Amino acid sequence: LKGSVKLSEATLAQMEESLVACDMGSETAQAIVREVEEAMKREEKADSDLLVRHLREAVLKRLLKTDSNWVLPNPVVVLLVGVNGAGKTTTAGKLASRFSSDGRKVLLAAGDTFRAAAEEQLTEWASRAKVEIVRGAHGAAPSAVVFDSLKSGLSHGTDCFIVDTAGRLHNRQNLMEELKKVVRVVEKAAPGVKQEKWLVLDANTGQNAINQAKEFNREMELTGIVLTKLDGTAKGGIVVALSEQLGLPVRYLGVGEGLEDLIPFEPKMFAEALVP
Amino acid sequence: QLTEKIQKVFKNLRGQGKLTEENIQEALKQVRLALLEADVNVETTKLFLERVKVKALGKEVSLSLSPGQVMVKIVHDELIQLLTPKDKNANKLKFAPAPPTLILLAGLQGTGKTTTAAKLALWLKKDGRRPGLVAADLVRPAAIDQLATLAKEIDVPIFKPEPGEKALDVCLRAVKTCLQNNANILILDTAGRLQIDEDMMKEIAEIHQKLKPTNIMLVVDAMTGQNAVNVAQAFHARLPLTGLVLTKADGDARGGAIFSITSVTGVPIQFMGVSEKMEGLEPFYPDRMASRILG
Ligand SMILES: Nc1nc2c(ncn2[C@@H]2O[C@H](COP(=O)(O)OP(=O)(O)OP(=O)(O)O)[C@@H](O)[C@H]2O)c(=O)[nH]1
Ligand SMILES: Nc1nc2c(ncn2[C@@H]2O[C@H](COP(=O)(O)OP(=O)(O)OP(=O)(O)O)[C@@H](O)[C@H]2O)c(=O)[nH]1
Ligand SMILES: [Mg+2]
Ligand SMILES: [Mg+2]
Repeated sequence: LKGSVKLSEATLAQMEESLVACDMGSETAQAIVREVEEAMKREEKADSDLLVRHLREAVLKRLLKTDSNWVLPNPVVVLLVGVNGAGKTTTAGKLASRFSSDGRKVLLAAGDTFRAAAEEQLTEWASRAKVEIVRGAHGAAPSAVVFDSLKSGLSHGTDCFIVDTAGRLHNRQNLMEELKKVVRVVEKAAPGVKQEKWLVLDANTGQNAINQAKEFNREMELTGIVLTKLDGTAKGGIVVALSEQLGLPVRYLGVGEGLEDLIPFEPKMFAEALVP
Repeated sequence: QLTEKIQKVFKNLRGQGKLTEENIQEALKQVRLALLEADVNVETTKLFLERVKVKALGKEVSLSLSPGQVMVKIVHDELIQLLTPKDKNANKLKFAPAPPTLILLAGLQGTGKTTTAAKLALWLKKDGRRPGLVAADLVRPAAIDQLATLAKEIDVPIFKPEPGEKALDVCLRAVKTCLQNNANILILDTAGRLQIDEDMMKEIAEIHQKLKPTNIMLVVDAMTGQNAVNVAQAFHARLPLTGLVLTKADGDARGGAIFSITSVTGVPIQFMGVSEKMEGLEPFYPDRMASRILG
């Protein structure tokens, strides 16, 4: 028998706990631990470096289930959705700056017409990113503002729309209906323009992220995730479960409150950060 | 459902008179899964299961309750007990012997501090008090506009930063001038901050040192995961927290993080945010929270 490392119950439990501590969830954590246990059986020595390597591979294989040869379509409408306080408005500003530096003609659409000072906040970000913004009257129907933004932008040569929306809890049916209306309006106003519909998710979020992703995905077919606040101590391991269970890829990571604090998602680096 | 899962575990326990180490082991596994699924911290879960095990061992299984029912009741009661502060008045706001009473709000970015500040102001106003809001977030774009808009909506005075003022300065000036502005309770809204951001933690620690607020509340998002305890312990080390506010409780997050935080720090849960509206603030009920966490 070539390899036959048998990991102790204590080691297996410790592995599972550290994965759960990253918010990976016990189902994903236990599946990964079983895989690593099997992989170690083919090894000759119970070397901790080997253990780390197998753990990272198990995480990476789940992250790689979703395509990573993605480029931003041209033209494109990027719709940012998610629960309250996740970082949508800030992310809209960061994306606007990044895509504008990439040579796109960017327009920010102030689709949050509900929350106090929402439009003012996005306007400040538009000014920092040096991009145009279209906003409506506070309290106007979001779909009307989005429609006007797209129509106006298309007639002025915009090729990259970034639509900010109001935070909403996924269990609020009326708010989810409002969002579906916004999606329909995007299709009406910019027919044939590729849509990116991204769930903005706070890295501090626990298992509820699965419900969030499932619900938003069911209502509007998400095409990706932006994971924010990774400059904090939360690990964001839940995206491993989201990639495996829902096939949702992470596109960008928010790593701070500044305009430049956004980096493209890189699966290998993320796996290494989860399993240091 | 946890109750059904535990009932299943004990289905073959007919006729065995007691709960033993062996037969509750599988039930404890089910409880563990339920708690982790509810975002209770891994370490907090371990300690909780130990307590449940001690309570469960040797429990007589009566004819009126199945072993599964006994088990679930122990878990439920233990959770309620840990969510209930020892001091019955711990979950109420404290008022200073001499006005103004200060309420300092702290927490990570986006947890709901600004919204909660206004909700608290309305709560106090309805209680016959004279609250004032202090806009001490000089970081987030349009943060001051946001609080000012809410202050106008609930008709409460607001203190906004003057040119050149830092967070501490606007708080000091508000304390100096609030009584003549008809406000004897000040709610200090601060910028969201990471517990590992030394400059920002120093800023809020200084506000505490110079103003000694009677109430210092950590605002926690109900959907927070395993990181909750790290964050809360760090804040509690720099600020003597007097209460926790659980926000966005109208979502379907189980809210286990708040249980982890209160059991690790001993800080009582005082309020729940249950909507985006200004009326969306409720007192905290341990038994409701226990049922919610257990799913
Ligand atoms: N540290 C850190 N903070 C962030 C990041 N992204 C956003 N934030 C902060 O999180 C808070 C909430 O951000 P917003 O952009 O207002 O979030 P939102 O999703 O638009 O919120 P609502 O519109 O109210 O639902 C702000 O204080 C941001 O500065 C990030 O990557 N890191
Ligand atoms: N549904 C719901 N939404 C809430 C609740 N509390 C706050 N919110 C929403 O959560 C989002 C963030 O709230 P804020 O008050 O801006 O949070 P904050 O902690 O002040 O954010 P920063 O100042 O950026 O750190 C907003 O969209 C609020 O309307 C609540 O109890 N329920
Ligand atoms: Mg926003
Ligand atoms: Mg705020």
